[in-house]
Amino acid sequence: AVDYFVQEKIWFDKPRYDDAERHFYERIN
Amino acid sequence: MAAGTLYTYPENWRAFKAQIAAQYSGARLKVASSAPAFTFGQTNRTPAFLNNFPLGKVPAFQGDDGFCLFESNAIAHYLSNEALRGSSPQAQSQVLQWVSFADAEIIPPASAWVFPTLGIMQFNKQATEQAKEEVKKVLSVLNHHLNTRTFLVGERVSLADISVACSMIWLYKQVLEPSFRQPFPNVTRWFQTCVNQPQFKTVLGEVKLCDKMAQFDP
Amino acid sequence: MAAGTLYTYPENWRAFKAQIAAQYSGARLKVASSAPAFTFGQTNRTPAFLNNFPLGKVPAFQGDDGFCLFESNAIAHYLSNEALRGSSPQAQSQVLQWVSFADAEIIPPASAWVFPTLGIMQFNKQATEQAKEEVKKVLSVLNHHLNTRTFLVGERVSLADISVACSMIWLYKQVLEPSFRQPFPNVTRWFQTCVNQPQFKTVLGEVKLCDKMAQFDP
Repeated sequence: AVDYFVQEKIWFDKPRYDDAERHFYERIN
Repeated sequence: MAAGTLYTYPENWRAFKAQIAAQYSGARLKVASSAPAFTFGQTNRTPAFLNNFPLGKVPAFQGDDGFCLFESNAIAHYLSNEALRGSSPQAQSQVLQWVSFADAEIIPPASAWVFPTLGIMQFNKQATEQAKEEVKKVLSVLNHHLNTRTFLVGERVSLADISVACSMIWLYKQVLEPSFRQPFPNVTRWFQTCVNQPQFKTVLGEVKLCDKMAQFDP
Repeated sequence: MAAGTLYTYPENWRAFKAQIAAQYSGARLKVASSAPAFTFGQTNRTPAFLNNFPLGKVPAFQGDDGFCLFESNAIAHYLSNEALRGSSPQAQSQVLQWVSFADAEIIPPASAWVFPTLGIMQFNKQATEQAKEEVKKVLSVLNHHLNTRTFLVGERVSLADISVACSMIWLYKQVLEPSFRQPFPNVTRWFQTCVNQPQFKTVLGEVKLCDKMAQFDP
């Protein structure tokens, strides 16, 4: 299974994007 | 009929899903998105809010009966009616297929491409080029599916259309300029059909498709 | 009652959700995960497969009646019964809340932490430390919710438990050593209750909690 996982597309950076979006809208508000 | 308060910051595309669903279902929805009802970054950090919504994220919904929900897809589902959710297990699973597709296949590349143009994140040329390719793939899957359909599931608007359209608002407003969207006419037709529905327009206002692809905003 | 074929590679935790759901609902499910029925990387690139499943991704489901679905949550929903889906709009939206929580809040940090220990991704110390903190946040939200509950929604197993448990299998097998999981006893109790249900065990076999946190495998 491990070999197959390499093909999985996971949004590893999601927490980073969530934080950036949060900061952006906190600043606006 | 569900009724309650949606906590969010203004112009949150994730909250739009719930707001549009409520327009179709008639659910009575109060939106708390500005002071004193709600201040993003403050209210969602208070113990009272975290007790109901432990992640401290928005959108968050609290029914008049006290029933609390987080995660935008769950809130939109709760505020929907059977027509939007899908009236059979088959239709419901097709709706869920496109709702998952929006989160898994559209949001990641759309965020990677659009965030730098809004000044939300640093620009990274390679990431942007890769995101453009992934968005093209998404558009071609949708264009093929919509070749013979007006809406994504069945003959009328469902949560599938609401979720996928809301996940693409920033793409169409910010970066899908005419030359980029030209190979995918069924998707643009479908998107404009959706956003021109009165229930969408009440929530989104006028959605203008971009004429020029926005570049990185330093 | 749904019946059909699930295309996947072996040991795919996304496919497990559908397989476990079928164990509860009694849906007749054939799993095509090895030659000649299915070869990952080949079958899912053929025109016939792409015509039914345009993303070319697995798991993918084809009913005996020809009905096709992609996206693992949609397939699991279709193969479920009302008990698993939630028997009221409130319960259904709570199920969807935890299904979304698994995809949005668990999978990204769990994968960022576990993949390097499986040797399928470069190790990055800072990313791993960040992922550990995200996982701790997830575990504390779940631990709080499960303080007064046996299962995530209502009194019995639902798609919420199946989705969240399947998203955590690799965490518990690979890195959540006793000292790390000690502050979250409700989650470990809940996880073991789930994986020891006969319907889970038939699909997952024995799920052994790790004794030692796996480190990066160069």
